[in-house]
Amino acid sequence: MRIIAIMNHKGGVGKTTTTLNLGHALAAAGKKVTLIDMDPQGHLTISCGNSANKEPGLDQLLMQQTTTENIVRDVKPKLSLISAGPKLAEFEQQKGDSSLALRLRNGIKEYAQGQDFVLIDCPPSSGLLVINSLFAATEVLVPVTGDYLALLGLSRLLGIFKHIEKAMQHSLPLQFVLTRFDGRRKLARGIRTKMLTHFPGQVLATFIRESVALAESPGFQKSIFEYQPRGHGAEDYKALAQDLIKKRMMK
Amino acid sequence: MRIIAIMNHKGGVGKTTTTLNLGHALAAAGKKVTLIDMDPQGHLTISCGNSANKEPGLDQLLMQQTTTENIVRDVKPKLSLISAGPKLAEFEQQKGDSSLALRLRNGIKEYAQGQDFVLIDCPPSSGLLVINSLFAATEVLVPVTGDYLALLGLSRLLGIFKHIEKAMQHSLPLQFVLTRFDGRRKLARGIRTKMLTHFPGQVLATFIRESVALAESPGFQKSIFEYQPRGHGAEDYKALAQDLIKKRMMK
Ligand SMILES: Nc1ncnc2c1ncn2[C@@H]1O[C@H](COP(=O)(O)OP(=O)(O)OP(=O)(O)O)[C@@H](O)[C@H]1O
Ligand SMILES: Nc1ncnc2c1ncn2[C@@H]1O[C@H](COP(=O)(O)OP(=O)(O)OP(=O)(O)O)[C@@H](O)[C@H]1O
Ligand SMILES: [Mg+2]
Ligand SMILES: [Mg+2]
Repeated sequence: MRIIAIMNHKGGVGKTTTTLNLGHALAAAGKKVTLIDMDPQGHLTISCGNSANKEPGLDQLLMQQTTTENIVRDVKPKLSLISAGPKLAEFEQQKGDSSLALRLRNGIKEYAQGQDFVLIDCPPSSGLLVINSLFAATEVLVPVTGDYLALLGLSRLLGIFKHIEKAMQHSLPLQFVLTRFDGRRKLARGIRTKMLTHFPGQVLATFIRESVALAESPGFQKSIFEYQPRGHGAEDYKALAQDLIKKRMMK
Repeated sequence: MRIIAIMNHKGGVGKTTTTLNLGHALAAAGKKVTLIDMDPQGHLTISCGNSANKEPGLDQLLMQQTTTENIVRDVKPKLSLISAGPKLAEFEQQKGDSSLALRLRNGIKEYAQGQDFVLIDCPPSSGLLVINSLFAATEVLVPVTGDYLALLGLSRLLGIFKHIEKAMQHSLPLQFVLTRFDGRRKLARGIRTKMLTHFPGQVLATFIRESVALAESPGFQKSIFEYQPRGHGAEDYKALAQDLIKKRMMK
């Protein structure tokens, strides 16, 4: 049972694209997978075909007003989704005791036992929703794009991370995936070298190449495997799923 | 005196890249410009050369513990910056009365009178920091990238926007700029058509092309005009500054 928070407070680095396509690749490889949409914007939910994101979902679970079984939906064979729901932003606005940080962990504890992988799509922030995701997770996956501003955010992210590990009193394995990678750009190759220098053994072996089909498929409410099964996007996410299962790292 | 909130809750659409380079282009065109870094991640601040973002900045102004004059710094000729400061995330966590939403407006009211343009770089969220930016602004500029998930966010953004306009009891002109535009992609051209259909007369004439120099320049703490003054990035932002000054829209 691996519960993976897919997080990075930097915007637009491919968290949602990775959650959807890595999730579908793991399910296609025979694993039981559930995706959780932690982003009030509900892009994962919409990309999975729930275009209005109006029915109660994760928002109600975090408010302790329903159970996981009531809100989880099958979206593809072996792939389920807990939608964001319309009131997720309101949950994040709450102030108060630190028990609010454990709502997701407690809400999915039993359900997760029956899953091989649970992937949590995080919003680009470091507030209560991301804190819930980190406390519920058994490991973290950080998508990183090949540019300077993406790298900048990492030291701050690690700071937040250490803070959570201390509070949890157990370690939370951290791994990275290079996304939207354009190998022709010197900048991207430079970022890759920096990542391998600072985080040896922590960068997954496959990098996800920039590929317009990955940007197009949500518009058809399809994963890359349904939209363009023979393209680079499908090839890369299929390989990434194997890296994750076998813990295959970049050298 | 035009105070422009550069906002979009979608991540990675070029808010920071636009604030820095449009700001520098306006200053080079002879305008008095101040940039405000509203993002706790401080990427604009760091891109301007303040690599630690450790000194008090906007965070102190919003907490009413200093004045604008104390924290504003010149970064280039005619271009000043109010840095984010280390405690901006803490300000966003506060709960309480609606007077918190007017802190930026009140804090910069006098100072802004002496400026031609004030550009506010917003974080990818819809919380207290973005609300402050909208209440302080006289107009809004929304960068939009040429892909489906960016378009999805717009209807929700407009919802938030209408809400603020109602509370402010005056209209807040809204305009869009297409960023990271790759004209060879059918998806991007389709998004451009949709934008012109839904928002006629509201899309600025120049679109900013995808150009790796725009991603590289922050790594050298330079704007595009210092890094690659003859490239597409500089050309596009220079033209965008003229569009903004002359209110030149895309047909
Ligand atoms: N490998 C890729 N090739 C081409 N486009 C991509 C790729 N990965 C992501 N994109 C596109 O880039 C944009 C940003 O990706 P995505 O929304 O997945 O990032 P995110 O980190 O979830 O963003 P946010 O911080 O707003 O939640 C989307 O429009 C997406 O379709
Ligand atoms: N026109 C462009 N061409 C190439 N790269 C670009 C362009 N515009 C922005 N980028 C790069 O894309 C990434 C996202 O841009 P940027 O950080 O400005 O977006 P943002 O909307 O401010 O993101 P966030 O939501 O995280 O604040 C950055 O690494 C930036 O350097
Ligand atoms: Mg996302
Ligand atoms: Mg930014």
